[in-house]
Order: sequence, then structure tokens, then C-alpha cells
Amino acid sequence: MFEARLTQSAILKKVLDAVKDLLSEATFECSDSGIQVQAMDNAHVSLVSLNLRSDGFDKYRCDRNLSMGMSISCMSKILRCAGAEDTVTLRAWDSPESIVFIFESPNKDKLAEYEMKLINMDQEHLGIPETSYSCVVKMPSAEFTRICRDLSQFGESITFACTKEGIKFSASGDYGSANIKLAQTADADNEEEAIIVNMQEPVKLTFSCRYLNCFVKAGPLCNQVQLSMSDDVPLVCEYKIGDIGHIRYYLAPKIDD
Amino acid sequence: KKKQSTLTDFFKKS
Repeated sequence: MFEARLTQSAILKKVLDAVKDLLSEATFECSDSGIQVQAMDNAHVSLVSLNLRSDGFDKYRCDRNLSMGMSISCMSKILRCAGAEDTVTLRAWDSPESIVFIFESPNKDKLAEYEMKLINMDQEHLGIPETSYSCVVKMPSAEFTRICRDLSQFGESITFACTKEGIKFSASGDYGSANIKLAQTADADNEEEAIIVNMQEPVKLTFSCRYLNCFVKAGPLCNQVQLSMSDDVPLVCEYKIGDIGHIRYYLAPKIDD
Repeated sequence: KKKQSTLTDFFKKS
């Protein structure tokens, strides 16, 4: 059988909020090491890679590897039924046709069970090579959210230009243009507020606002976001999920026609 | 003018 328990259902709620605008359905691969999801949006422009390690769960048991196709919108609806302080347990039997979500209140006086049918899915798996990136920038996730939102008003895409001094985000359109420069923070006293630039080569890349504004929905998961960039390759936008894992978004750049 | 690329331009299907 498969059973995974998290004392804080809020973590799983936030994870669903972070993927539901990009994915309608996804396969959850469950094994001894944890739960993994790799799924592209319908247009194959972005990819979500979610990793939740088994040791991050409060209880975890997976007797045999399972691939469970799930409707993200249905899962999201179910998780909205969990109280903020509830514990969540996911349970499935071997060769399952459904998965059960069990929510338990902190004082254990309320127990709610929701069963969700699994779906058969053809899945396309992409081999993503381990790459060293020309620029890796760490910055507060709230700042990144704000920049994507603000610059989206000016155009359909945002250009990221990174040098050793910092990173510049810019957008332009019919009404005008805007750019925001962030300098690397001199002292990293406050880790959550730090902007750290690790640059081997300067990069300049352009990305669609629509996808970036989906990625920033992961902001509530982590105070910092990490952007990994090389010229003419997909962006990696990573948010840590506490001590349990991470969510990575890959986004194909806009390239010269 | 820039056009949107897709991930399958960069990553191989496995």
C-alpha cells in the first residue's frame, strides 16, 4: 500500500495552488524515495518538476512503485476542503483506481475522507540534462512576484539581463517601457532579503509574462526564489518546499524569429 | 520580433 502523511496540509494546499494554473492533470510517481511529478503544460512551453522526499513526510510508506494520474483541478478542490491546521494523509492500495485524502483536525475530533478517481494518462517524459548555468540569481520571492506583475502591464514578455552587478528586468509595449534593476546585496545579514548573483557569463533572455505569472504562485512556499539562466536555453525557476523538497519550473525562452 | 520556443526544442523525450 501507499500512505503519506503530512501534519501540515497547508504545504500541500500551497503546492496545488502553485501548479493548478499550468496543469490540468499530472502523473504522481510514488516510490520509496518520495513523490515526483514531471508535467508540461498543453503548449509544451513550460514544465513543472515537483519533488517531495519521503523523509520530509511525518509518515511515509510505499510498498511498490505507483504511477497515479490525477486531475489537478479535482485535487485542488479536495484540498480546499482541508482546515488550515488539519493533518493530511494520502492513501492508495496497490494497483489503485482511486486515491483517498484523509483530513484530521488537530484535536482529532473531525475526520474527513475524500476519494478521488485516478485517470489513465499518456505521459511524455522529458530528459532534462544536469547543466551548469551562466547565471544563478537568488532573490526574495515576493520581489520576483511584484516585478512579474508590474512589468506584465507593459508587454507580453519580460527580458532578463544578468551581469555580475545584478539583474535587470525590462518590458516594452504600445504604451511605453519599464525596467527594474536589482543590485546584488552587499551584506547578506538577512538571508530572506538577500539578492545573490553568481555569474560566469552575462545572459540576456526573454520570457512570456503569462507563464512567469503562473510560476510566482509558488511564492507562498518559500521566501526565496532561484533563477538559473544560460543564453538560449530554458529558464529554471526554483522554490524550496520547506525541508521536504522543491518545485522547479522550466520555461522555454522567446527566440529571434 | 521574437517567437515562443517550446521545451521539446531543448529537451529530449525519454
